[in-house]
Amino acid sequence: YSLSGSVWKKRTLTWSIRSFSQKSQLSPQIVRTLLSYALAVWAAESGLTFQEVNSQEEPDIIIHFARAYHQDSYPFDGAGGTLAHAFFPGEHPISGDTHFDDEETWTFGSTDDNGIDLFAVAVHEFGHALGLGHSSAPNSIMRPFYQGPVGDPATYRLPQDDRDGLQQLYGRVSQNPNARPTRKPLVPPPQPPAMPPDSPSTPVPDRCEGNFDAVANIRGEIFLFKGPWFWRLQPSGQLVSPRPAGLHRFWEGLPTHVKVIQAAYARPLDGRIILFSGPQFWVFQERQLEGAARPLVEFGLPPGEDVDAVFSWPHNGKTYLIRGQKYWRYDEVAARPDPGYPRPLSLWEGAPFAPDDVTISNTGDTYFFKGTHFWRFAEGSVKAESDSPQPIGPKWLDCPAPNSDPRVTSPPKTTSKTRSCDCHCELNQ
Amino acid sequence: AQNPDAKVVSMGVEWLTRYGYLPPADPVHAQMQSLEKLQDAIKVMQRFAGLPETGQMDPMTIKTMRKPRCSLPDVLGAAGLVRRRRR
Repeated sequence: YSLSGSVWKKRTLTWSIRSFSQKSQLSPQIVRTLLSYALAVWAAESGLTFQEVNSQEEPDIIIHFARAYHQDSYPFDGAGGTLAHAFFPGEHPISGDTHFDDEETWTFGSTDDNGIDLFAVAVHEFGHALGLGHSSAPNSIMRPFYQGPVGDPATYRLPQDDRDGLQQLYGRVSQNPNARPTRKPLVPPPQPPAMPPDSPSTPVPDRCEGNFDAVANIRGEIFLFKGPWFWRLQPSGQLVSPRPAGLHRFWEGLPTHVKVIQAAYARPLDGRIILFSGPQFWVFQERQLEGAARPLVEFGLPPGEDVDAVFSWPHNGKTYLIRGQKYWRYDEVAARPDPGYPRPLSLWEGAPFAPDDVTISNTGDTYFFKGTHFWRFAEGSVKAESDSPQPIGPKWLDCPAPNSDPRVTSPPKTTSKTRSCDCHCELNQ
Repeated sequence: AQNPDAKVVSMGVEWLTRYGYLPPADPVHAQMQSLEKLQDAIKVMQRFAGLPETGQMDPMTIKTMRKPRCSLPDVLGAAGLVRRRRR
């Protein structure tokens, strides 16, 4: 490894993305999540923490996607060649800033050689932003030449050479497993005096029983809703608490008559969080309700219809709304339902009918949840992985394995393989 | 390499200078740039690239100079000195 000779004196560094890629297939939401994971990689091996701040404040690390000459001494050169750079720590305004060439094809999890893996390059560049130079060690992330993707952002760990260099700069610490990505998670508000706190004796549902009403990926954290409660999983997969939080305590302004959230998703365009219940939905910015309840028909569903599941698919940026064995599609950019819907859910081969909800993991896969099981669809695929369904508990909620857990029922029926059938389902099946 | 093309050598020297393997050219204190110094610079670059350290501007080395990479120099320090920590 090599050291730049400069280092941050503070241990909490702020960051902000000032400009996103204009042409990347990666949505701003995915870019933010990948960059927060890339920073978390360095936090995990040091005493550093990273906090994303909004644009008003002057952060330590300002991130830009830029092209050609962009007012610093490292003009980019179009696709290929130089990919990105970052400035070493210091007191100069540009210190720590990190620039990515917007003329590259930035990808995530791509298996072919097309494109440049954003997570891998971001980890490298943030190494510079912390004070590391290039390394000639064979497997170092700080090697100057692009070496391709480095695997799953949620489990990636720095190679030894880079850990050594980092600890020269910031001291030796044992790996901090809880270093969570810098995405500023939605933190609970100060308890409003009006509502009595949940006394520990208040009966709460058992997360290992599954049967969630809604599941949503909100800024890299997975929220699982059940009745007037919800659990949260941090991006690291850690449960914030085995005890669920109160729905109305957290989502400020949600009407008290709303007792169940039937579906939820985070809108990639503007980060708003949409909660659905009955024939209505509510829009939240952060945790605050924004405006009054809106009718579900705005998404193209027929009047009086409820919704089982809602998710935004990164593959095409469209929002999918599922009810029973049908689904509708909504174009967030045009702000109107797509024509030609509803369509049969069987187009999602292997998906369960009337799923409890659907969400996109931080690695870009699509997960259908129903009862105590989940079905995984690889990124961009509409065919369930062959090992689906799997029990939710052990994988997501730190619950005992199903064979020892009487609460786990057998997986429900799924959409048949795409073949015509004269099956006739009774109303109650 | 055997009598590499002048353009290739020129591009190579520019590349090596850009990424810190050679000190920036200085018309005032024009310093000799011995061939041996050039070969040493190429060897260090080959180490960073994980190539055989031949010190020659061979085809593989030239091809690597065109690969996608980070803009920052590999060798830090005014005169191309490498402040490296030997394990």
